[in-house]
Amino acid sequence: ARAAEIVAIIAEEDSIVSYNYCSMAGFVLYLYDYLITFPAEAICFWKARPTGATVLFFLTRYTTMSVFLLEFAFGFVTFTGTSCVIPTRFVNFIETMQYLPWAGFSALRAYALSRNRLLSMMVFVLSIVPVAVNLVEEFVFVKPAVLPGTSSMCTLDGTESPQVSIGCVSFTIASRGSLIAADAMLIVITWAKLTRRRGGDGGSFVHVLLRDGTLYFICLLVLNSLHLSFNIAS
Amino acid sequence: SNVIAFSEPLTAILITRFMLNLQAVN
Repeated sequence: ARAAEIVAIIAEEDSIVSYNYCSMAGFVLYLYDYLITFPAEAICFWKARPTGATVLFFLTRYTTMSVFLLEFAFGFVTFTGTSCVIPTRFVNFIETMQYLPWAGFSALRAYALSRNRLLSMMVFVLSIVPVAVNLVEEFVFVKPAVLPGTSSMCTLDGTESPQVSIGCVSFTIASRGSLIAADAMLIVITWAKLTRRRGGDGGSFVHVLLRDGTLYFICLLVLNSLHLSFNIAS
Repeated sequence: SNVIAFSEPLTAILITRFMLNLQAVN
């Protein structure tokens, strides 16, 4: 049993290190994109009259930035005992809140294209399912743990039993499935409404909605499907 | 869960670029 425990601890430490590397790679990508789009941000949003779109834009832009900066800063702090609980939960909470402006943007796109409040509300509700799922997972199943070994550092880890773990896979299915459904609804609305009006040039509003909407749908479909498949497979 | 480490920043990048492009042509 002791050998099995040691193997489990090493596997856990290894998965934390892998996640941190992936997280840092994601942060670098985001930071790079932030820097190259900063001049466009200044021109399009700083100088323009503030609207609802401005609020949504800044929420999207700076919620993600604050998550990464906090995660980066906490990487330099050694948390012992259970001292990581409040800061880690705080970062995870903001990370979950990222989904709110994303859901707002999806709902606005749905409303702008269909002029149907019910449809727009459905897209919004489906898009915020990950918020509910993440909050339940974070505050019900994730508990502080001190991993013994070389680091002996405080970490937050899932403490669910194998039976509950199967339930957590259903959570992931619900969360990613609803996001895929919301994106699918949006792309259907976009294509149904705009394909007949695609004659506009490369710089038209309709062209941007079609091009960026389709790109967004394809990228997120691939990522959400990957997330879903890896979770079910594991 | 490592996919999330990429999907969240990528989603944020796609949405901000989408909003910037819309604002630029509006």
